[in-house]
Amino acid sequence: AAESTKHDEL
Amino acid sequence: MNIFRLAGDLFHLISIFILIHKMTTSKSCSGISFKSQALYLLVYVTRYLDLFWTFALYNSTMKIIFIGSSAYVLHLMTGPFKPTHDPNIDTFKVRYLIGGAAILALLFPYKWTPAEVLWTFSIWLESVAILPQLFMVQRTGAAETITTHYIFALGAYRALYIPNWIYRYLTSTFWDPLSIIAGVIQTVLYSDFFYIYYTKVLQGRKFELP
Repeated sequence: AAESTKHDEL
Repeated sequence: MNIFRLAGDLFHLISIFILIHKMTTSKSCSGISFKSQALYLLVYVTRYLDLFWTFALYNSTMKIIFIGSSAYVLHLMTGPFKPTHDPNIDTFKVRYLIGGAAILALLFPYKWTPAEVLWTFSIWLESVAILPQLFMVQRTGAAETITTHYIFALGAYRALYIPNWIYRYLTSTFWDPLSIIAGVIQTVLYSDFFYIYYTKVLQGRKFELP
């Protein structure tokens, strides 16, 4: 599944 | 978390440490682009707005460090070390970078919400925020070794995110096209610099443009 808006990086 | 991402973040921390160490020990910010530093603060503030509604120990700590250290660098450059900054060689037109990032953010965010548009703006702006610094090095034709170490560490940070994205895609089908495209562009912008850094600075010679 796309997780593209999770923003779990810096 | 994987080794590439961790190494990337460590290089980012190292770059900030090198920059602050250079400025405080030499009591000078000569050779450092104020415009690039101001763009980085803008990048961190617009990207890390989620500090207000998301908490994760590692990420939140790093976000606070990046915003805080960036603000501290700008404080040093506008306060104690202002006399050592020469605006006449820091002349890159940043309005085009900010304008371009703003247009892309408004056109292609993942969602049209203020936080998402600002996040997208920060991703694009980060990809080009080093340009005033590289332009300054190009204008003067040389850079102090410590300054080149700073630029290298900052470039290595996003370059290491690329194998991180490949690893994440292969292991969990994580896919963040905006970050990936902007991250590749960011790394390409550093590539000339990396080449000269490898061939000159690491062999003990001064950083001078051919």
